[in-house]
Amino acid sequence: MNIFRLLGDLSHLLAIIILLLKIWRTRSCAGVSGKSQILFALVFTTRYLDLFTNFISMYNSAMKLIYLVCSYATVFLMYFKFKATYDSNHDTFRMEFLVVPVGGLAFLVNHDFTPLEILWTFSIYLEAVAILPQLFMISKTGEAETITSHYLFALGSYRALYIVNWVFRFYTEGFFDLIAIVAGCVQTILYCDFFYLYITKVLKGKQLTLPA
Amino acid sequence: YDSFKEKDEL
Repeated sequence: MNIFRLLGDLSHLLAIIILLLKIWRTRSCAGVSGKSQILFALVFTTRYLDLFTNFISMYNSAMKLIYLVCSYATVFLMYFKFKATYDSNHDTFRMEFLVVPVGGLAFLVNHDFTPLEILWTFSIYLEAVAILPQLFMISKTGEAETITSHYLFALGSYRALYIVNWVFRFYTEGFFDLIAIVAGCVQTILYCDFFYLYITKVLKGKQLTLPA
Repeated sequence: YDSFKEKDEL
């Protein structure tokens, strides 16, 4: 565990909590992609099956449980409790366009052809692209609430911090996991356009709107 | 490849 990894985890946690609180406090999930949230729940479910097979640390197990519970809570709030506020007309990205190719890739490119390893690989690849329905939704409506942009910024920063962690781990421990690194870079690149808008608009007190 | 030995990341 190094500082970049810890900051990455905390940033991830912050993102998840920002989103949950936004939905809970405003009693609304307008502007949030339910498709992305379902994909994230799927990501955590397929990645953290090792909760049952492998104990690493209290920190590790606790964080996994928190991520899992929060992501399912978000999906529950969106599709049940506050379903009336869910903006499904603008959330039209087809999940199968991500899940099917990512599933195929996980079968073909993995470290080990075992069920748990393939599911872990699937979750790494899926996480890289799971935000696309949300970005697609913002591009359709042309804007995002400020609180939603804070959520996206924290979520994007998490993987960027992990990349620094991987560089650090490579030089200090000689550790690297090519699958995680490549997927993590793809994931971070997808956020670059958003990061630019966040820094030039949201941090200057304006709402995030896309140029016409 | 003992991958799970190294899967301490989240």
